[in-house]
Amino acid sequence: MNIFRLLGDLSHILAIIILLLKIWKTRSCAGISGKSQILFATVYTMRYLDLVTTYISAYNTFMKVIFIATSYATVFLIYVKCKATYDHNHDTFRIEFLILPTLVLALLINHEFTIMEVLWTFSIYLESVAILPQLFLVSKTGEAESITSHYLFALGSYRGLYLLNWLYRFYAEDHYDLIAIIAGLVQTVLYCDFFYLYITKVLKGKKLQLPA
Amino acid sequence: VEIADTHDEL
Repeated sequence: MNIFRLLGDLSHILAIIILLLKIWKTRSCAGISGKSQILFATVYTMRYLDLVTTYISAYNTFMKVIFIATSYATVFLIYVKCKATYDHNHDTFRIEFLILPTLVLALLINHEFTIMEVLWTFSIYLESVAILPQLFLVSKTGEAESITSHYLFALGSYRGLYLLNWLYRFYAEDHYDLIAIIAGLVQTVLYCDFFYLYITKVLKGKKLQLPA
Repeated sequence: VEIADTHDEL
């Protein structure tokens, strides 16, 4: 564990808490892509199957359980509890266009051709693009509430911090995982445009509004 | 270079 990874995990947890609280307090999931949240729940389920086979640390187990539980709670809030406020007219990204190619890629490029390893790889590839339905929804409506922007910023920062963690581990521990690094790079790059808008607009107190 | 047989990250 190094500082970048810890900060990355904390910013990941913060993003999830921001989103859950926003939906819970306002009883509304307007502006939130249920499809992205379904993809994240899929990502954690596929990746953390090793909860039952491998023990790494109490921290690791605790965080995995939290990620799985909160991702399902978020999906439940969007599709059941606050269904009436769900923006399904704008949440129209076709997730099969993300699931199928990442699954095929995971079958082709992986560390080892076993069920656990292919599913882990699939979760890594899928996570890298899972935010696309959310970014698509924001671009379709042309704006995002500040709280949604804070959520996206925290979530984008998480993989960005992991990149620093991988850089650190490469030099300090002689450890690297190319699949995670390349997918993490893709994931972080997808947020760049949003980061720019967040820093130039939201942090100056303005609403995130896309140019017409 | 260490080839990890488990994934220790989240």
